[in-house]
Amino acid sequence: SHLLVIEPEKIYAMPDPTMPDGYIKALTTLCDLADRELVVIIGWAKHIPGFSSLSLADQMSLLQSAWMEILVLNIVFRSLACEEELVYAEDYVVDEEHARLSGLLDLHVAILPLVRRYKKLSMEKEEFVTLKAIALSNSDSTHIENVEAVQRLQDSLHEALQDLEGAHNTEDPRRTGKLLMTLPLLRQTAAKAVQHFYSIKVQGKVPMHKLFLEMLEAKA
Amino acid sequence: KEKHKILHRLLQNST
Repeated sequence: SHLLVIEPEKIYAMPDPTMPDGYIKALTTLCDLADRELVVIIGWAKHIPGFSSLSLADQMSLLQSAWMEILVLNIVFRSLACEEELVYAEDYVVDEEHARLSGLLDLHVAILPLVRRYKKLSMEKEEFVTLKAIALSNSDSTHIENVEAVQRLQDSLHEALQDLEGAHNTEDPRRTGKLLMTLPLLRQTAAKAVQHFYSIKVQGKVPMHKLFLEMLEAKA
Repeated sequence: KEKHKILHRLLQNST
């Protein structure tokens, strides 16, 4: 219930109406959105019980490893009610045709399998918020100072997921496992998304804000 | 750490 309370408000892409439609506009919109959503994610992480008790260095390491998984999981959850569309933001819903015209097809095709996977599981909001916190705590950063403290954070979030499933899904005793078994696909998808944006950064045609660049650099 | 100064600053902010 605490994770539900700290869940951030809806986010809006607000594409620049003065820019001509196309590849540059679509990516400029997404990079600006990602930068603003990262600020929100950092604020959200601080409210996860136990996260702020970690050292500042470990908080940074977890976020630097997991930020794209969290961004992707947010997009995926927003898209669960749609058919083959991705809800990047409340006002930025992209179908395959739009994705093709705006140079977002690779990203679109990379994220959709994850949407299908969670649709099949009928993932609920309670499960989504818990899984998202688990993804952050389970980011496999190689730079963790206090491994025991991070393990305690993982354990408490894992326990929250088990409690949730114990209370709501007595008909499927394997549901916790099924949800956790989606995390490899989430990591794979986030890796593709990082690669996508990293190559855009290298091409240098799309403006990127500093935080987004900083987080991309941490993944380089 | 100097390279990640915005993340560092946002984590230190109390809000």
